[in-house]
Amino acid sequence: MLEGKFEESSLMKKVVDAIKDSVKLCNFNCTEHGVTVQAVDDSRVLLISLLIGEASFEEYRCDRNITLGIDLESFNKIIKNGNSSDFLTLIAEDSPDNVLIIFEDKKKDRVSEYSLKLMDLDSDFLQIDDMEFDATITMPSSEFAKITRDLKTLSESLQIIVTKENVKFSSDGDFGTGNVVLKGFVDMDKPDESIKIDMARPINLTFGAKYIADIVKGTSLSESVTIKLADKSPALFEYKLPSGFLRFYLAPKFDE
Amino acid sequence: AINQKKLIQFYVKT
Repeated sequence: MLEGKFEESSLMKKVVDAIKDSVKLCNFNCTEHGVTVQAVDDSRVLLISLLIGEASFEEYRCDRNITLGIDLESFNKIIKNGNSSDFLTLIAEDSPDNVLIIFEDKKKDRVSEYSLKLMDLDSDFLQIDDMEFDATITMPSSEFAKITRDLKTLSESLQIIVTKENVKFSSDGDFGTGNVVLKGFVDMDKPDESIKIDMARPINLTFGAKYIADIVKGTSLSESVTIKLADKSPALFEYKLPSGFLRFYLAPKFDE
Repeated sequence: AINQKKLIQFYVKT
């Protein structure tokens, strides 16, 4: 049996918001250590990997591994009904046909209970081994979201170029070009505002801007985002959770 | 032309 209670429903709301435009159907795999999701978008270009660790829950119990096949659009309709500050509890039997979603207001005696039908989903799993990356950038997630949105208005591709001194985000479109250059710096007072650039080898990669626009929907989960890049390889975009992470792996574009 | 790669070109399906 699964019983997981969040101190606030806001975390689950943000997670669903962050992934629902990339994937429609996915298995939530529940183990004693927490909840994981791996899912690939329909175009097979973007992969999400989610870990909501046991410590993200106020109370968590999962005796046997349980798979919840969830339609995220339906789940989102229910999850939006809770207030962000409500307790959120997910309950499922060992071989469940549905999952119970319970919201409890902390001040009033109001309990809202919903049941979501589960689906039997086939899922291919992609084996992602630990990769060696040539460059790692950590920056404020809101800044990355703004750069993505701004440059996406010019072109359907977004180029990321990393040199020793800086990282350049660049787009080249029909009516014009644009780029944003950031240098590494340390903000002592607000560490999350810092920009950190670690580069072993210079990087020049191009990605579909629409996929990065989906990735930055994770912005509300974390103050900062870490981008890991390797030549001619998928990039890793990571938003850290209080215990766990939401990672996006995005295949690049390049000439043969 | 520049081509969009698929993840399966990089990772093994299990």
